Amino acid sequence: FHTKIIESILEPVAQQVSRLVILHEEAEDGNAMPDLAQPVRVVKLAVDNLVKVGYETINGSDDQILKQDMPPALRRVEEASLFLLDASAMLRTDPYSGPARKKLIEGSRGILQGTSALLLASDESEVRKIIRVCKSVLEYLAITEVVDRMDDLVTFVKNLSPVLTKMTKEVDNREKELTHQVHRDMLIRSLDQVKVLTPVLISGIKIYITANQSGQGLKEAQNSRDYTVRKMSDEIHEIIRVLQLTTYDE
Amino acid sequence: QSGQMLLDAARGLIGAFSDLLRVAEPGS
Repeated sequence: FHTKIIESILEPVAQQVSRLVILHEEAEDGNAMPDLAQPVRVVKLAVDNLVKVGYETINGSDDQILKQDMPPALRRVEEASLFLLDASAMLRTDPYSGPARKKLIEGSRGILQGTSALLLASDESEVRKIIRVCKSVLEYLAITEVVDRMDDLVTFVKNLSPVLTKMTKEVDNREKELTHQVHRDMLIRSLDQVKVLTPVLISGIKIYITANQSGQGLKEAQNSRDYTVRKMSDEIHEIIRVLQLTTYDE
Repeated sequence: QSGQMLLDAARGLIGAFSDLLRVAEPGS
């Protein structure tokens, strides 16, 4: 699990499911199963609520990928809850039933996998929101070359600053949410670079405007400004890339 | 906000599911 929230929700129960699978596979012909009707009913109610909230999320979102990814995960959870209901009914008739144990395990895996897929789809959608902010910074950087007057620079800085602040805040929050230290370090490094380069960019544009007016050292000023823009853009592209990583081997 | 509601609903399910697994564990 690559985020702390998802890990905190799923990790303990993932271990419980593993234990359940192992214990029941070892004790296939073992003890009678207890009556699961009550806890299964509670799970079913919780599944119904999750499905309701899930579809509300889908309907309220304009993220097409989320709209595509979430319904299969919700169906998976719903189907799993039916397996659990079946298992519980079968165990009431025969507490030693092998097929009921299998259904219980199948349903348990489904709840875990479906919930995991659901949280992942929602998380990926959140990441796409951060990436949109990053891309709007890239768009501002791309228009640096048209800034050739001081009042343009004032407008440029006025427009860029809030987007840059938003990007910094959101990437910073995201970094703190990640469980993979390597990815966190990569985000911190790139974000630091962007912070360092921002004043360099502003002064680079200023020097370019002055050179443009005086007609002296224009080429050097332009090269230096473009170099900073490229460096900043590269770092933001790197942030976008790392934001989308979910495992180490990527 | 909808993300938070989804997380809360998922937490609710996992809590109930965890209780079920505890009851279902052999020897529980």
